[in-house]
Amino acid sequence: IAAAFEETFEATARNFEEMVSELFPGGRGRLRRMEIGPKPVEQSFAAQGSAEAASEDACGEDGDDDQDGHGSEVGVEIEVTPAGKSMRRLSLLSGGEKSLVALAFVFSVLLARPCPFYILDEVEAALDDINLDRFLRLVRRFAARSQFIVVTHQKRTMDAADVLYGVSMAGDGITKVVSRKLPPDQTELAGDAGPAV
Amino acid sequence: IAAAFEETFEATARNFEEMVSELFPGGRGRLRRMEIGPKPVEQSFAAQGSAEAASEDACGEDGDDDQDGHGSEVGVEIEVTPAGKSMRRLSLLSGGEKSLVALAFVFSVLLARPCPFYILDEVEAALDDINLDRFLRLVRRFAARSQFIVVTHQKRTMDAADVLYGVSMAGDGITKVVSRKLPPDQTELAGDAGPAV
Amino acid sequence: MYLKALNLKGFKSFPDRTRLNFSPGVSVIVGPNGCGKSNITDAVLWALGEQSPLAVRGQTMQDVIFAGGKGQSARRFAEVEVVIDNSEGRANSEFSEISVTRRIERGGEGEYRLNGARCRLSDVLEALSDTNLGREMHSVISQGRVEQIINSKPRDRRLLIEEAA
Amino acid sequence: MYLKALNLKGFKSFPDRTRLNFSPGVSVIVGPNGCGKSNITDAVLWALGEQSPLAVRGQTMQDVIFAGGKGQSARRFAEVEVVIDNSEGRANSEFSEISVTRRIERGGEGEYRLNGARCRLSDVLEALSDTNLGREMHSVISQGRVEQIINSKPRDRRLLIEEAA
Ligand SMILES: Nc1ncnc2c1ncn2[C@@H]1O[C@H](COP(=O)(O)OP(=O)(O)OP(=O)(O)O)[C@@H](O)[C@H]1O
Ligand SMILES: Nc1ncnc2c1ncn2[C@@H]1O[C@H](COP(=O)(O)OP(=O)(O)OP(=O)(O)O)[C@@H](O)[C@H]1O
Ligand SMILES: [Mg+2]
Ligand SMILES: [Mg+2]
Repeated sequence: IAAAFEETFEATARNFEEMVSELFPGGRGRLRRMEIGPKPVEQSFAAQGSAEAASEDACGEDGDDDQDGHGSEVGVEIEVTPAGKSMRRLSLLSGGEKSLVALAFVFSVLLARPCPFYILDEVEAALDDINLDRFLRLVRRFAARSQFIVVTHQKRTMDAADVLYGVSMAGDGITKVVSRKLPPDQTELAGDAGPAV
Repeated sequence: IAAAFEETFEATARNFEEMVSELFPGGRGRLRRMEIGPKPVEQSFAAQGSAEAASEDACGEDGDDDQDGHGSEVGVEIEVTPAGKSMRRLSLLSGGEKSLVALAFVFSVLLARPCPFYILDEVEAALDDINLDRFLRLVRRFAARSQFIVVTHQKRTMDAADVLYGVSMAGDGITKVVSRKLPPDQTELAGDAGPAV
Repeated sequence: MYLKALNLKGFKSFPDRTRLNFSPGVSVIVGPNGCGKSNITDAVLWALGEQSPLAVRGQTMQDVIFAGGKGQSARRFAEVEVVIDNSEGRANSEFSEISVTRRIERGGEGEYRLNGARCRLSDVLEALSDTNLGREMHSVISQGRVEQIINSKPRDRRLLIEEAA
Repeated sequence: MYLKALNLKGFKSFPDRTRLNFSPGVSVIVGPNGCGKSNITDAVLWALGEQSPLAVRGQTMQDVIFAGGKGQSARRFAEVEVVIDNSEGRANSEFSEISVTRRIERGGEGEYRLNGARCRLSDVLEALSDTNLGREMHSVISQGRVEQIINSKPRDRRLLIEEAA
């Protein structure tokens, strides 16, 4: 399991640097392995420690598997510095910036190990129009690797759809759904076609 | 302190019913006093219990002051039923509905005991356009009683402003603010003038 | 591999049987506040084994059963079926579709079914982990939860990457 | 009575002295993500006595001191002054303005000033409670916190109403 983690982590970390440069133009970011536990010391070797940890059950007891010889575990730290700002606590970032960091992380894992589908419920609520377009362009870009189901109450997000689902509720508390396939040319953010958005 | 609470609670509760009818047309809501503690039994008399509790310090130790003779405290329960739905857990409400309930509560306390100013930071993020207009109309209505400073990244909210503050940041991490007073006729949601929004 | 269909019956604001068909690519679900969009998100999360009622905004798991509305009486059970297309054969399964059904009744009794056959939660999770739909369900981001990865502990992020691995 | 001015120096993204003037009525603060809008909200919350760094998104209180940027070195202290107009004489004060200043230095030392005179936090809170700006500061709703009243305990809501009373 440690080898699989190592490889996936490396790929995710490379992707994260690229995703941050997409979502934070001029900014930079990275994922950093670190030791957690009694000795909170940063070690980039931590995950390579236990060869005997290889096991088939990803959901099992990982506690021991990822501890190196010193009895501490591996954690993943996220660092992002938007353009012109100095590196500091993630917590101090704005609402929109935090959403972008989280989405960059999700996309980074997707590029390494895509899930069959992603359901994103109002994840763009804190984004201004410019950042919303950057996010939607990435959704269109990755739509070939994974299916995206995006729940929103914003009109701009509808422009990224291949299929639109209109949900409504009459005065009876029952949800009705009507779907409508959009012709490809109507999808303004389709792939890499169309004007830069 | 118990008498002051009693009076304020009664006023807030009346206001809450009205605010809910404004923000949830066709719906209803109420605030309910309840006992909390070893015996979680609803009692509408609970807050009237302790006459000796009157004290000048609102921030002091209230624990004893609001316990009735049975050694339990008073709590305030919020109940809202949107139009056509049956009364159930507040937690099951949608994101937008929860925001409206919270704002109804804030406005209810405002009507009873206005604060000099309210700072509302992206409180409308989850609201669709129709609910956003209902919320902004209430902000305009109460602007005579209290000052409102509304932080947003949404254009529609700007229409409710008397004064607009444009905030920006160049590539140096330093915030710049430019303010602009809007002429009264430009304020589309001003008071009760203008078309119903 | 993709989410092909979602069947809801008695789940939250879907009292009668409702089928939603999905295609690959980008689907956008829109509508006004409170109309039932996030209930769809909850249905997928719930059907695929979510153990905490809080994650679907309830206090008990029975909270997901349609509670009645104007002129509609409450239902006695909720059932959701998630159908995943496996026509590319990527999952460890000979079926061209993987169907997971979950059901709960007013008294709290419930069951899982995998391609129609009753099974345990662990069977469902095993079938899903083959499709890289992990237990962490990090591919479903509920409303208001997008920032969670920022607030999560370094250890949890490692577990998320491990599970994707 | 209303918030008349806000003076920031060394606070978050305001390294140099910045004065914001406000009028009664509705003011709307707009701008793109990350430009500093919520930092203004934090400044008011902080100056009026917020005790938890988490409430202003920090891990220590010194996190609010401008940390430097491109071509700008970090500052050694942060200071915020909130000026409240009292020309209607509603507050328990003979002044026509109530000015509250809070300062913190890199080492963590800090002070409060009320109308220019050094004082304790309790003096500030007492002056504010006269203006119905309670300790709960329920009149400042930070980003992402609007739903808090829904999740709060019945006891906390009672305390909020009591404090307004
Ligand atoms: N068990 C249930 N029975 C009946 N109705 C329910 C049940 N659970 C939730 N609901 C209703 O579903 C509605 C919430 O739906 P949902 O969260 O999907 O809305 P939404 O479309 O996501 O709205 P928003 O844009 O505000 O997020 C609530 O009004 C609630 O009353
Ligand atoms: N101590 C500090 N020193 C320098 N810059 C800081 C400090 N604390 C926060 N910042 C910067 O302020 C920015 C956040 O500002 P703020 O939260 O006010 O943005 P915002 O305008 O509210 O954005 P959004 O619309 O996304 O909510 C962050 O990018 C952060 O880097
Ligand atoms: Mg929703
Ligand atoms: Mg903000």
